[in-house]
Amino acid sequence: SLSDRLDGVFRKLRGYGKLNEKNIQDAMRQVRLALLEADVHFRVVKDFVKRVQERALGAAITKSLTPGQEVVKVVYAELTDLMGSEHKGLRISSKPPTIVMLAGLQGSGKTTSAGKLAKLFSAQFPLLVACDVYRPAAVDQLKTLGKQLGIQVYDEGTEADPVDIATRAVEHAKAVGHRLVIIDTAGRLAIDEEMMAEVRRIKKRVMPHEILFVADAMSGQDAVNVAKRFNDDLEIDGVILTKMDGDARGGAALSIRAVTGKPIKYIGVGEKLDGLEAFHPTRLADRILG
Amino acid sequence: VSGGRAVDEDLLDDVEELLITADVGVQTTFGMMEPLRRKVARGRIENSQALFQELKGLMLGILRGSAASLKLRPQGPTFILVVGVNGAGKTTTIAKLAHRFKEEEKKVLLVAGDTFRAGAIEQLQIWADRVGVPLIRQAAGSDPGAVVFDGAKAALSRRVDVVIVDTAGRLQTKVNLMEELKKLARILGRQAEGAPHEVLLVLDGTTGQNALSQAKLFSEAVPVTGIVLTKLDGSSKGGTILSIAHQMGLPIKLIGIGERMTDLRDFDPDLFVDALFG
Ligand SMILES: Nc1nc2c(ncn2[C@@H]2O[C@H](COP(=O)(O)OP(=O)(O)OP(=O)(O)O)[C@@H](O)[C@H]2O)c(=O)[nH]1
Ligand SMILES: Nc1nc2c(ncn2[C@@H]2O[C@H](COP(=O)(O)OP(=O)(O)OP(=O)(O)O)[C@@H](O)[C@H]2O)c(=O)[nH]1
Ligand SMILES: [Mg+2]
Ligand SMILES: [Mg+2]
Repeated sequence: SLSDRLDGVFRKLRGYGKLNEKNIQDAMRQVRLALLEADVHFRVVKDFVKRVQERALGAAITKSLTPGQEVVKVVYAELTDLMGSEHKGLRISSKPPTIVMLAGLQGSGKTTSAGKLAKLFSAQFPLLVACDVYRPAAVDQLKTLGKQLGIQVYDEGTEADPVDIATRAVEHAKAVGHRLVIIDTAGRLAIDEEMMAEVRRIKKRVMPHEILFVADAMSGQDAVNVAKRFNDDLEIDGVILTKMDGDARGGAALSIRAVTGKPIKYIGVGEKLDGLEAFHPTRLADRILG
Repeated sequence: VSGGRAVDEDLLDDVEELLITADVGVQTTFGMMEPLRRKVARGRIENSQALFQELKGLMLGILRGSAASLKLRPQGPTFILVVGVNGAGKTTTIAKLAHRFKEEEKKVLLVAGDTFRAGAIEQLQIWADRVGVPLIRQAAGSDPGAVVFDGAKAALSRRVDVVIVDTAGRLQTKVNLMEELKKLARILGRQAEGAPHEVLLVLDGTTGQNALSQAKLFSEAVPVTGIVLTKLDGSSKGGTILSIAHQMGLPIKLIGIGERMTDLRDFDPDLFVDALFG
């Protein structure tokens, strides 16, 4: 853990009295290593450690009997400053239906998260929309989830254009009285121009209240580039970080937040449809620092 | 970055950044930078081109020993068990493998071992139909062990050349799910001598340092004989494979470069290293 690493740095200090800049440098190196090993992006780490260093030098660290703990406190404070301090949930519109669109890379957990959101907001009489016409049995997958939850799924098979499906789904939702529409889209590469153009078109036509970027907690360094591209193209409103029930440290969350400025709204904590939780920045801080 | 630049601290920092942002990981990166920095300090590396040559050499040294190909047994069905975390690309990789073997005029049988996830059996059925190979399946929610048992029996009685068993995605830290995987391997072993002959661990190329934990824990549960690194058609570099090769020596056999049944390639260390350097 970071605490252990920092204890290692400062243990050598006993008997040397006051901290000097070299000690702080060593401590910062440990912070940097901890964050890189947790998959935080190289550049995000650089900026982050710079801020921690400034704060550490300014704080009571140099006079403290437990400088390691003081540094950890500073790192924590910086992490929570960066991640935001309170849970930001889905905003339900005063003019129903609230339209939510999920987007992200292949296999990140979008379809499952769509089901989880529908369950969480079942009081809104949600409509799930099957806009993935590419992946074999993606529509079946969403329909099965809908059946398990007793929630309606709008689909037009795999021959229609996802933009038209989304548009007609919203019309259907309004006609039937659904107060929440959750659009599941196909996984796509951020560098796939055609597929990115498709989600831009869905957004333009349907004008979602919330666009959520669904990201895998085990994502590596490239998460920052992917998130940036999805945010540039779609202006996402928030992030769902999935598979947090594993032991991935989740540093990608920091990178995604740093580059998009958008909040992590929920985390996926299991394969079952009740596996969605509100995001708490302090818990992520604990996890990233080990 | 490569070219005729002077070899200074800035360049070394850039190289370090290149490796870390490629998901090579801190330990492995430092492990490679160390000998590099020593050579630079002794004036043995005259320009950036030479530096990159040296680095490539180090990386190829790590990877060449690990590159291996997927081979079928000369006699009897080869049982291939496909495992990995959720969403890594197992089912799609199975479709690609089935297609490849079919092109090689092998008799292929697929087994729908994921009885849990919504749409999993339908997904593999569609692929089986597209590739033109049979699929052994049972109702969703049935015991995966029962399907695997059925699949093994069918593979033997139909005398297929290769049988590929799909399994549900599972996070490596879920002890009960890893136990289930062990059970599936045991069932195969009881039906056919030495089965599963190949256990392919499918790793998502966009995964960061957790890939190492996946490689370790899956290998502890089942005898992983090869790694498939998927989604390398994206912008991730898959550098974790260097740590895995270096620390575990697991054979790296295949890469996934897209979502079609033809998007499968043998792992080529030279192409991989070149792509990493962009
Ligand atoms: N353990 C765990 N598994 C999850 C979580 N969220 C999703 N999954 C699993 O991850 C895998 C992929 O989920 P999907 O919902 O199919 O992902 P997707 O983003 O829709 O995939 P594509 O449509 O192919 O891009 C499935 O096996 C899910 O059950 C989570 O929070 N925890
Ligand atoms: N771009 C790209 N996408 C891929 C590749 N391999 C798989 N995918 C996509 O990744 C997503 C997940 O693939 P699956 O084959 O369902 O993954 P899985 O491991 O079987 O998932 P679970 O069974 O839910 O654990 C799908 O959208 C695939 O099309 C690849 O090499 N490149
Ligand atoms: Mg999906
Ligand atoms: Mg699968």
